[in-house]
Amino acid sequence: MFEAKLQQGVIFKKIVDAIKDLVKSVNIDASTSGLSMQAMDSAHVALVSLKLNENGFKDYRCDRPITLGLSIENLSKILKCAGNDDTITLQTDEEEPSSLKFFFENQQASKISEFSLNLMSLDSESLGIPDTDYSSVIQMSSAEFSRICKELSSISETVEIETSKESVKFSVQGDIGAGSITVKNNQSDKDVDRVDLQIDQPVKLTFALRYLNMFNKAVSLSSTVSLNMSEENPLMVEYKIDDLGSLRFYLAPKISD
Amino acid sequence: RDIQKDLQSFFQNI
Repeated sequence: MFEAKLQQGVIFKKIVDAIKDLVKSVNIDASTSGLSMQAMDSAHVALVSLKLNENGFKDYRCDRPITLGLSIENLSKILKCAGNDDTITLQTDEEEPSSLKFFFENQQASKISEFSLNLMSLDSESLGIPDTDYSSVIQMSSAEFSRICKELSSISETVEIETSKESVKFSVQGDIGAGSITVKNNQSDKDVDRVDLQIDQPVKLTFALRYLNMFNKAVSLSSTVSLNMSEENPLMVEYKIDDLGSLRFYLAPKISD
Repeated sequence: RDIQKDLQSFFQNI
């Protein structure tokens, strides 16, 4: 028996919206500790990793670990039927489920929707992601980071991110010209302006902006985003989801030949 | 020219 009830169902809708351009089908692994999901894009350049802790759910029960293979496109169609204020419950009684039940309830419990989504059997191609002690970590407004990526992607497909003790510089070079945006440490009490840099070692890494723009669809999940980098390592972009868990994106760097 | 790496160059398949 597996049942997970999320009080703020809108969070689940936002998570699916944030990943639907990146991955087509995912395995959600349910266990006693909560839900986890890891999936790569078709080019194996980017990876999304979701962890939702059981104690972030209104009700959570998972008698034994199960894997739920879902088509993101079909999941989106079902979630469209859930209101932003609804609770969302996922449920199945089977051990090897062939479908997953969804219940959407409005606040007054006066409207209850029930859907059953057919499950897929997907081969799990998961990667072992080592716990990395990143040498450069940037905490900043997710809206601001999203804006920087959008603006710079009109000049080039590729952005170079260079960190130093007191600032992070986003540089682009394209056919029309070049540009850079430098953001300094800023302990402002206004969320949108605050920038925390923890730079043990400066890094200079290059990434494809089209993936960063896809990751930034998660901006509605958290007002802050963290960029975690070490030389010769994929970038890890993390959106923490209050009281529930986190949505992480990994992006392999580009190297100049 | 920048060459896009893939994640398998950094993370092991498990």
